[in-house]
Amino acid sequence: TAVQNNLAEFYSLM
Amino acid sequence: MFEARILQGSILKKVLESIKDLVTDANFECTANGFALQAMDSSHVSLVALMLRSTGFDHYRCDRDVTMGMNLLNMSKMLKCADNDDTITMKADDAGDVVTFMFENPKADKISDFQMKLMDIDTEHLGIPDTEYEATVKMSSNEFQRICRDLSSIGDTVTIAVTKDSVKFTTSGDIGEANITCRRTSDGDMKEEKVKTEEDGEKVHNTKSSEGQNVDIDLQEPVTLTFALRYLNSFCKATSLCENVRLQLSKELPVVVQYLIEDMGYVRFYLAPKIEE
Repeated sequence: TAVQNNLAEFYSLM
Repeated sequence: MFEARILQGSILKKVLESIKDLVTDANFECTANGFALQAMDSSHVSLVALMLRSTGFDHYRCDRDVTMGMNLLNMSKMLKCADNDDTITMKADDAGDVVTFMFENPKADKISDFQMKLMDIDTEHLGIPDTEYEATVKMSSNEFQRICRDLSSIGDTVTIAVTKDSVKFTTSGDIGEANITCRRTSDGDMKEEKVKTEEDGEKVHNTKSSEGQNVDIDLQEPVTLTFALRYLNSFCKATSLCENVRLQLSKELPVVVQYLIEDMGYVRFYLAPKIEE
């Protein structure tokens, strides 16, 4: 099954 | 004082329609450069980045940077009261807590103004680095919308596989599976095609996107990624903004779906990929 990634896993919070 | 006047009010209306279902509340950043927004959906899976450059407005004045927190559903309600051919002016005082939308019809004999309360919104801003993507696909926005819509009747996710010659969209669900392959249009087809007409002799016209996919692929490395169709379908609400859509993909990175807004800027959507467990 495919699990949904979160954007914060790719980009840093500013 | 912030004041921005857009002659083609329909652009602002379309922009709002394309993002209001994805994001509830958002901060618009008004600077000398333009009118911009970055906001994530509530599940933090997708992000919208909007840029309307100051040079694209008929009149633009921004004495100091202003952040305007707006509920997008309410903003959309107000903009729906403008006709498509109305001119729209947005106005706000530096320290004020309202934004005024002024609509003017082409004859300039009907002028409306709507005031909307601004809100304080705590938002998380993401730093998105400039990235060289492994695959860039440019295709008809109508076709992309059609593909996302068709596949979502079969499955919940789409796997996008880009090679140098084609982009393939695959889904599967309880009832079966589906594959749609769009071949890269050869160089000759992408450019203008010559048509002979009896009256005018030889005439050159652009190939209409409705006559084909007009797929352009720029590839460094073949990429295959899987995404939730629900979000892609939501992004496709921006289709009427631009004839073409640009998809940028890299392994293990969010996809960037961009619609250019003529002479003004862009609306970009970012969507995190799904990973196999």
